[in-house]
Amino acid sequence: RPNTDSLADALAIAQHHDAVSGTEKQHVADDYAKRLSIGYNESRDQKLAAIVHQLSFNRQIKCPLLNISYCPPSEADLSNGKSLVIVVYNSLGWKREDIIKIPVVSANVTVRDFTGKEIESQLLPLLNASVGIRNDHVRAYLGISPSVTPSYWLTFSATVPPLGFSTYIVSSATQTATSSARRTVYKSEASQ
Amino acid sequence: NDTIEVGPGNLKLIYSGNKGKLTQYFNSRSSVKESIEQSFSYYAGDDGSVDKQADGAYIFRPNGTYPIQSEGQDHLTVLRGPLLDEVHQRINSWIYQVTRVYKEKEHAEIEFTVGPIPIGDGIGKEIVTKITTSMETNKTFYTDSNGRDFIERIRDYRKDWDLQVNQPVAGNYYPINLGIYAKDNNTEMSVLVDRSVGGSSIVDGQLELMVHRRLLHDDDRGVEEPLNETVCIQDVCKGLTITGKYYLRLDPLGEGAKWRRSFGQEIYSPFLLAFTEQEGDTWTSS
Repeated sequence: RPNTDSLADALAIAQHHDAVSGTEKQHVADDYAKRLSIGYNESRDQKLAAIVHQLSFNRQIKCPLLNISYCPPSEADLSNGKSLVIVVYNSLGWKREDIIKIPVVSANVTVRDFTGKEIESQLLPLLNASVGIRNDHVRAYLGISPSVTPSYWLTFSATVPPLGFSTYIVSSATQTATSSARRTVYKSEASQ
Repeated sequence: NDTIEVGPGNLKLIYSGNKGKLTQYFNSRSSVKESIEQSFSYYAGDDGSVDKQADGAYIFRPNGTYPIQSEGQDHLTVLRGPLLDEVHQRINSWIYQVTRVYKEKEHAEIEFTVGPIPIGDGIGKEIVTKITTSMETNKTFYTDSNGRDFIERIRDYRKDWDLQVNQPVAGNYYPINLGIYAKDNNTEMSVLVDRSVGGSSIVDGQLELMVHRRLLHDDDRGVEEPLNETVCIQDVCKGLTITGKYYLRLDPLGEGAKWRRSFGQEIYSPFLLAFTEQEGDTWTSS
């Protein structure tokens, strides 16, 4: 039966002081990373939560590289009438409000909560400089074409009950429904 | 007026328009107002040629500290909106920083991207970011103990023995897993981190975090290789580029602990997102 043994093993091994402090040899660091990756994938790939049908983590909707602004489901074309459903889970025991941030390709999107009410959102352009320094190398490593680089971060505020879920729906809008960020560039002389 | 105010909510960060630098932190709710600076610098790694002890993975043995100046024109890009404001700063070709101030939050979020650290000059480097205020912290600061209690640290002093200071920087460095803070008679300055880093307060009123390092010598303590990790794509190897966030908040004296505890948990357990798609408006509430 599927379980989380690989993840448990990987985390147990990573308690070693070398892993905690980052003082291990390179091949050991590689081994830690590989074990964590195996454990993460085993725990995520629908093996443990087969009874959840609609919102399972299958190959089409997983998004483990959100931290480098790469998320295929959120970058999908929403102009064909489809909507992106985001389920937000709060693992803490108190109600939280926090900003959700996902990369999107189009500026013409709107965000609604589970009642269908539109909520305030904000678009932030992905600046070339920040994307370049962070993502070019990783994207090349992953074989991701530069042509699919998203143009914006879509941000909105999510409120989630203790140990609970909230659902938000992102869909295309006829016009830019979100409040676009104003961008101001200040240039200063460098100090010596 | 030569100043740039950032932040849609109670917290305002003031930047100098001339220099493109952070100059002031102001919270209109708590009335905390503090002059503040933020900068990057690096410690040069000792090569061990003098006392046989090189700077390495285990041993922090700096050989001088050097400020990192912005290269050429310092670009400050400000993005404003109803939920948050962002300040983008390209410090140089290998340091990029985004500062975010949220409408509903009373802390600043600073996201740093550092690397690959250049080593063409043959010098290993340990990169730190420093937050400097005029607070009179009297050699005292506090660091977490593996995410648990914050423990008092006094610069150049140990409670249990007479400390002979041979390493004025390394001897005062501590592991930071949750955060670091310092206080004076009026204010607490807290910094929480989203990953383990090194940290200290080498100067009163200043907190620093070591965010990245790349060294060229083995410290001869068992790891048997320099801390010089690279990633190679098609036989082209580069030093690592790292990214991370830290969170800065100033409170009236005695009011910072609640934020350090509750928000510290939220950093450790961020929202978990799952995605799926639906056709049209067929979603039923759940």
